[in-house]
Amino acid sequence: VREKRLTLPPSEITML
Amino acid sequence: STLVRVAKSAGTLGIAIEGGANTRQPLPRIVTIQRGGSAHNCGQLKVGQVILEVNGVSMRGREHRDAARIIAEAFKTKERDHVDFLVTEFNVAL
Repeated sequence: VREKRLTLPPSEITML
Repeated sequence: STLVRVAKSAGTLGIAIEGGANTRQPLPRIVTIQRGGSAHNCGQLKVGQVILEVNGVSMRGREHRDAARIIAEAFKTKERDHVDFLVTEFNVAL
């Protein structure tokens, strides 16, 4: 599970 | 988890979020709280908290832009003078 999550892209950040 | 009611006490909500479905951070997480914004004035939201629900709407499975849109609309609507956040300190998966 850990390895799989590391392959996911980082998220953008949105200011609200 | 904790329910936090943020009164619309300023013209902006004043939080930055990261994360959403299909990213390393599957639920939106608060990364910044701006001084002078409604969230800062409320005093109960904190950097690092993960947002589970907004006005009872689940953030689960929502991509970043969808989660951001729901939060923005919750702040913008004149139907309520507050936004309810269900948050947790823990980075729950799925």
